[in-house]
Amino acid sequence: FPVVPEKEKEEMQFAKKYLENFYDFKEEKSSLLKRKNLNPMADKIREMQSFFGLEVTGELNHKTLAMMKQPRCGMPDIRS
Amino acid sequence: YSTFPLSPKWKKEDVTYRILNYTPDMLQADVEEAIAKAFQLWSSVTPLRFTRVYSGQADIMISFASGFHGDFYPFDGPGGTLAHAYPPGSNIGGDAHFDEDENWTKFTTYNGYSLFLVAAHELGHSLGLGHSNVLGALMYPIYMARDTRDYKLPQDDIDGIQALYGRPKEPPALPTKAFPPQEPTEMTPAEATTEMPPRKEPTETTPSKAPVRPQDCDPHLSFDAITTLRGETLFFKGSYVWRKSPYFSDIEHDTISSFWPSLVAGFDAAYEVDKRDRVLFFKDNHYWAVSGYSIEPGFPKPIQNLGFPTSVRKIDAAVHDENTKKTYFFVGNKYWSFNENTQSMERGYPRKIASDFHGIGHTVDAALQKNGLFYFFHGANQYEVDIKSKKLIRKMKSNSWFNC
Repeated sequence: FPVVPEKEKEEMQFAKKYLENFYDFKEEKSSLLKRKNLNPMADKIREMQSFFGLEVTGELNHKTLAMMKQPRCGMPDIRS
Repeated sequence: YSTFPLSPKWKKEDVTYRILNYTPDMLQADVEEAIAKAFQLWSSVTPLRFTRVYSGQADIMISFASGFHGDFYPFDGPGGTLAHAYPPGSNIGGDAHFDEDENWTKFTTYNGYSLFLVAAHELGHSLGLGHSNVLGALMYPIYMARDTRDYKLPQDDIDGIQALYGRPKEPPALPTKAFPPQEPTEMTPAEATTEMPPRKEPTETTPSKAPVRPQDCDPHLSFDAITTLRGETLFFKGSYVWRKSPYFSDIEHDTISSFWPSLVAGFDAAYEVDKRDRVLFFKDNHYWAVSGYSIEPGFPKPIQNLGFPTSVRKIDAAVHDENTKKTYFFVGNKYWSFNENTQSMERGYPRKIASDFHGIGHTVDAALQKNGLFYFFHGANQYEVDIKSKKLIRKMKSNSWFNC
């Protein structure tokens, strides 16, 4: 079911952990040498949505979150 | 299908495995059978032969563990991650770990995960396969409950494993059978497809018009209860629920137990108080409160707690008016008004439905408040009613919400 607003932060943390575990998501540390990706998490969400055949939006929408909450294998879907 | 980087695989055809410990959820013999059948899936389509050893180091060490268990990937309690396995290699390579915090079953049931299916998937990793993005493939990363009777390895998995090891030297004499026929009480194939409810077919994007199934468009379709839930609308009938959501265009048809396993299906009435993120379900003289998938503690409670006299044994329908914060309960040819702010029944009730809602001259099976209007359902018909004037606007078929 859709999330209520106060749960959004919690859901975002959950999604971040999911992407770290299964999509090799790493929070980018600021670096003067590297060009900044403004929204690395959106890129990883896109990658995950693409893998599962979801509509690729880069947004943590209902369907994407629902997919993340499914019981699953602990191996990553992609590797660096 | 996919393989791991550099495509690691066993360089021999005889691969050993050892079961290090057992889950208390199942008989040891059933664990052994599930694991053996899982190996058999892969050996039937490759030249690989699997031999069980009982001591020492095996190529594939199989174990059950909770939380942190000696590798860098701790398990996470019930749900979430069910198991993991390592690609072919020495030491931990090839090993398969199963989360002991899950409830493991030999076959697919409502209350657990099929060890056979999960083991078959994990052993795919142990042999060198990564995750497949093909829905229905065994190596798809999401657990999908399915009927394991006569289970055959999907073609995508056969293609993957044969890309690593080739075909079997001799074709198998008989098709591999996963398990002997199940007891009929275990789970029907139809039930097996509904165990993981909120999941949508991931290959669907957003069709312009929802597919409509014949049963949804039965002109005689009636409902037991209807409610909104976080912007979605749920239509209940017997053990089933139709789910209409603004977030996806098709209508889902699921079992009620797939959302709330511990609730007894066959609701009489339901309504949402959206400001409290709470839905109340009524069955006979009891009611339950849920928030999303969670059932609030302390329920069920008797409906008399809401102010009904003991002569009221069940509620026919309920609907909440979010503007006035009043909930109307329909019982026979009368209705009651409940003030959600004061949590008390209003004085002067019950009143006759027909007296106040002009044009509604019968009992109400189910009621819904949507887009500023009330919808009262009676048999195969529904009646659109203006909330303020309580006047009938129009009459429609009950299934008009299903894009028929």
